[in-house]
Amino acid sequence: MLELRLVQGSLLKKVLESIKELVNDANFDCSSTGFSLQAMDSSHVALVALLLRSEGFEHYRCDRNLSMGMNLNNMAKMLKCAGNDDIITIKADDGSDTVTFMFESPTQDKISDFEMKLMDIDSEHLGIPEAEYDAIVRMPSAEFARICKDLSSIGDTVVISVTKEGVKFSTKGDIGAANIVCRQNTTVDKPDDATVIEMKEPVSLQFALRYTNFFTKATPLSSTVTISLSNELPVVVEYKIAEMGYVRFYLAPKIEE
Amino acid sequence: GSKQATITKFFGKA
Repeated sequence: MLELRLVQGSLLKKVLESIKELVNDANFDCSSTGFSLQAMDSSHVALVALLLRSEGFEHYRCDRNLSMGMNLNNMAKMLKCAGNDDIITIKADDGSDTVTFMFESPTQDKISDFEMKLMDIDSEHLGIPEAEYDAIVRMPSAEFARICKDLSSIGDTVVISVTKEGVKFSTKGDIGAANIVCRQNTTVDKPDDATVIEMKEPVSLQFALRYTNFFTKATPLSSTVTISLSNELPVVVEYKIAEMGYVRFYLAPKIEE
Repeated sequence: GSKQATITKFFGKA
């Protein structure tokens, strides 16, 4: 028996909107730790790791570890039917081939339940090693989204370089080239507007903008984004989910042949 | 030229 009650249901709606274009089908894993997911896109270039900790739910009952295969597009369709202020409860019985999403309006005058068919998904969990990153950039998530969108109108790939000067995003395409440099800036009115750069070693890595643009669908989840880079390792683009957990996107770099 | 690497090149099975 599984019953997870999330008062801020809009968080789950935003989570689905952020990953449904990158991943088609995925297993949601439920344990005493929380509600989580790890999945790769179909070409195995990017990986998404989601965690919603059990403490973040108003009610969290998970009698035994459960893995539920879901089509994320279908799940997003159902969650779209929840109001932004609705409380969402996820329910499943042991051995059942369905999951139920229950939506309650804040005033309790409208209660809906949507039952979705589960699916068998063959997916292997990958071990993500704990890494000390050479450079960690924290910046406003809207700024990062703007940069990825702007650069993708010029080129297909972005080179992200971190030096003492700041973080540079560069692209080249048929019509020309573009460079955007963001310097560390902590003298801002709101801490979330700051750009903070921690660098141990200079880093320069090349990535496909098609994927970074997918990641920025998570912008509504958090006002800041953290980009962790090490030479010759996948970049981690992390959006924290208010006191509950995170969505982390890992993207394999382009490597010189 | 550069080649797109895959995630499985870096992360192994858990």
